[in-house]
Amino acid sequence: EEMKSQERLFLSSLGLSGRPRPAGGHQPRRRVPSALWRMFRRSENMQAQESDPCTVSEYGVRGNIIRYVQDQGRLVSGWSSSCQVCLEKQLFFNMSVLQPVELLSLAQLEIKFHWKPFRSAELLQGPRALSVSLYKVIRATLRGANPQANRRLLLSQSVRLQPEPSSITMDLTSLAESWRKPGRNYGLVLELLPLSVDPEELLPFHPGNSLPLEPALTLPLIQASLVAVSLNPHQCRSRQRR
Amino acid sequence: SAIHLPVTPSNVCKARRLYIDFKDVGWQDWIIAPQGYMANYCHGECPFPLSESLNGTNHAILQTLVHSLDPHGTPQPCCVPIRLSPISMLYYDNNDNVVLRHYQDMVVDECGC
Repeated sequence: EEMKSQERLFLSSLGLSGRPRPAGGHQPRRRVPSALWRMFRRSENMQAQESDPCTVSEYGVRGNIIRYVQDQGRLVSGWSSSCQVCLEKQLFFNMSVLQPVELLSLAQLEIKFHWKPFRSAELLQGPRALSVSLYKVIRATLRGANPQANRRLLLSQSVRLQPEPSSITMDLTSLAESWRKPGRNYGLVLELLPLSVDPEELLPFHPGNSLPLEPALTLPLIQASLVAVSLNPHQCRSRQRR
Repeated sequence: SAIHLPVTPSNVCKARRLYIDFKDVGWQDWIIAPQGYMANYCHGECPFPLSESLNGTNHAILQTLVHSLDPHGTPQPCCVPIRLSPISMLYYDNNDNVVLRHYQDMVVDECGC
């Protein structure tokens, strides 16, 4: 018991409410993003004198904690949206993982597209494009209500689909800050519409998480993460003057 | 008339090597990297007179002087870390998010009185 209480005390001085219990078990562990590994290695190789552990030079902001917050949103099929040929994906980042004392310096959304054409015809037709629209959800939608009315467009751009992964990044710091307040996080909606494809060729998406078996275009695998940089002021003194 | 115990070079205040392996404290299931780190610790005496190598503060110099006059009433100054450096830790949180965190003052680089 004494060991446990000492451990709690020590973990709290490390800014942790308790010993983290990751899912583990039979679930495969989430891969460490390569950018985080690079930052970790760089901090290891840096001389103590030249490093400032409370500045994240990669992003140019103050902070001592960098989190890759996982997306917990689900894939929504076209039936619930006004667009029958779109792919809709909810994005949800649980910002309550940040402790109240932490000051959020940066929240950067990164959406990666991995497109693996499985039909040679798709490759022969050359790179395709997707129209990508990102909305913030401002309130929960009641059943039967038009979901569009509860959204605000944040970003609209097209992405060329190539066998090489492509990505979109966007600064969402102020929005992510608002998500920290309880009951204020309704997440985002990502809408994808294949471009330069005859609408006749497109099949509507079916309810549930499954994609149609024979879409006119093999859709990319979408991975979204939110890089959140925060500063725990208790763990970062101001730098001493020489 | 104070009795001074002889201070040999081995028991004067200095940084001693201590490797902390996260396995030893049962943290290997959530810490991704590093597996451990050279934490070190300070140990040893701060004898009178304080030599320059012991990095004594002005306060410690006076305290050793008073201690030499009144060893029972005034303790010797403590041997404490005077220069620490940070480490970085990669770990999983309760939501399986990967977190990189920098902690100040984790490695004892230098000790003094």
